[in-house]
Amino acid sequence: MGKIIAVANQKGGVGKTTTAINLAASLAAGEMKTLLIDLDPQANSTSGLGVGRTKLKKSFYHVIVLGEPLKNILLNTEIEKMQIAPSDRNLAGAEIELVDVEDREYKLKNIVEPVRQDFDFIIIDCPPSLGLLTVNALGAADSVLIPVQCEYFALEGVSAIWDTLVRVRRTLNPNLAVEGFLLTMYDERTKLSSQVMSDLRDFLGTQVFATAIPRNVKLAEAPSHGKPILLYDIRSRGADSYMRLAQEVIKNGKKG
Amino acid sequence: MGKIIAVANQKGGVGKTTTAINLAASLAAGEMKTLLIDLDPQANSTSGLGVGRTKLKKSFYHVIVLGEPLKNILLNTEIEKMQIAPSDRNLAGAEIELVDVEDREYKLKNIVEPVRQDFDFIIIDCPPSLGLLTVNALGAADSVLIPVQCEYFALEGVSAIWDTLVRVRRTLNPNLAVEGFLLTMYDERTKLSSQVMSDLRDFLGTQVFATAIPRNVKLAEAPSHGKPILLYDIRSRGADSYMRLAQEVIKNGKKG
Ligand SMILES: Nc1ncnc2c1ncn2[C@@H]1O[C@H](COP(=O)(O)OP(=O)(O)OP(=O)(O)O)[C@@H](O)[C@H]1O
Ligand SMILES: Nc1ncnc2c1ncn2[C@@H]1O[C@H](COP(=O)(O)OP(=O)(O)OP(=O)(O)O)[C@@H](O)[C@H]1O
Ligand SMILES: [Mg+2]
Ligand SMILES: [Mg+2]
Repeated sequence: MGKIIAVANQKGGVGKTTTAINLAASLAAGEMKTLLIDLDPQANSTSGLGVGRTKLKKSFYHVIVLGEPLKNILLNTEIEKMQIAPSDRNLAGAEIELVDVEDREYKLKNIVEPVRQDFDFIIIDCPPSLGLLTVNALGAADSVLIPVQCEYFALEGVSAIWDTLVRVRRTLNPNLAVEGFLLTMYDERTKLSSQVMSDLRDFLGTQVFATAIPRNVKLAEAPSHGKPILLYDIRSRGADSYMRLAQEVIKNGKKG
Repeated sequence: MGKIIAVANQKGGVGKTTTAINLAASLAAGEMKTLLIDLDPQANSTSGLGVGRTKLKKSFYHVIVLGEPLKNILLNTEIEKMQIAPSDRNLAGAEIELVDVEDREYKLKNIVEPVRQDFDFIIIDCPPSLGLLTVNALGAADSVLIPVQCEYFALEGVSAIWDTLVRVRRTLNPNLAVEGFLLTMYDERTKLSSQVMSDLRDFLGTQVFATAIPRNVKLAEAPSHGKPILLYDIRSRGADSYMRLAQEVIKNGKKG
């Protein structure tokens, strides 16, 4: 299928990494050959899958800035059909080192296009900013999945994302679609959560995934064990919701 | 007293803004003349205090990039002794527009030094990155307050912050002190929270504030009403914990 999905939102802590890891893992468990690209210098996707910083000789930095072939840095994971292209702190230098490079917004596109057909899905975890790394992800992607935390600041941040999408489509990637807005960390016991949920569904309609991810401490514990949720606690509500999200994404992929 | 405190952590969603707003408000309620500077282009501190984006003719962007006097953008708040220097999306351009400017890391220092004695405390809310805006904040500050969410990725991010502090002290600001590490969003019902809490206290000792901020939905609701917690719900656990944090900060200020 070769579908490339960027997981992006400039607001911090809204569940980009948790979604990137667990969507990728759930797709792979559903027999979809999946690559997870960690595009954040904070390398949370990398550590959340148990890839120790000390083991990494080369990371995505070497690929995007120094031109190392992507194949050379791919690592297997505990899930058979899932691989990861890991990040490390060196990637923080990328935004500055690429500033004067020609085609700096297309670096990632040129890296993933040749490997697109090797995978059913390529999932890209982005940092909490609209800087050069995220711009590269939006330039390379077929679609963008936007996690939105069920709280006020996240709701407010949606219009900034919207403007970014409009701008990216006009300049960098006219074909960039919205994979969907994903409600995350909703807490059924609070009015705030359901208020934000209904505001978002009113505002964005069918672009909001039917699946919403509940606040579930298992999702926060799993990365400390270096595992995706379905290996850490398959019976948790966290695992169930990401499995259902993967089903929605696979269905979108077949229509798309 | 004229003490300048940057609230910083490159990890997203750890409570920087919630801390900046509520620490500043609690200091002001404690008779300390306080200025809150919103240094984040996402302008969450600004909107969290009910300053509508449409009302802003000028923001911190005009001050830091176009040289507008700081006094011209200061706004009063519902708390008598608290003012805010608001931000807006234009500030996103600052990191790029200042790249080739001489002394670009000292822009903020040159802005706040002249007004230092007009306030007891100046609190700076930083974006989730270690880019030029955060570097400016660390260059201008007397001390840095680091909120750390009681979860795995935040614990992991502490070493990155540590390295940044070392680097900033060596190059930009040899006098930068640690105001303290603040445990945020701890959830007493989860083992994860208490595990992270004890790891942090072991690792950082007395640099961790005695006060920890509990997860309290009132803190997430308050910004949707444009109010700091002590005006939204003074009897909440959120309000109580930020009042106690303010007391610790005032005490540090008297020793320092
Ligand atoms: N549904 C959930 N239930 C409980 N905890 C969650 C959930 N989703 C994410 N978390 C936790 O919340 C924190 C923030 O999530 P995460 O790191 O995935 O967000 P992010 O958007 O990638 O953050 P950043 O902007 O820093 O990259 C993490 O500690 C994570 O483990
Ligand atoms: N103690 C708390 N209890 C409940 N919710 C909280 C608490 N502290 C913060 N929040 C909520 O968690 C979310 C993230 O907090 P906040 O925006 O303050 O973090 P931040 O570090 O400033 O994020 P960013 O990195 O995007 O600037 C917000 O929706 C906020 O209202
Ligand atoms: Mg992340
Ligand atoms: Mg913030």
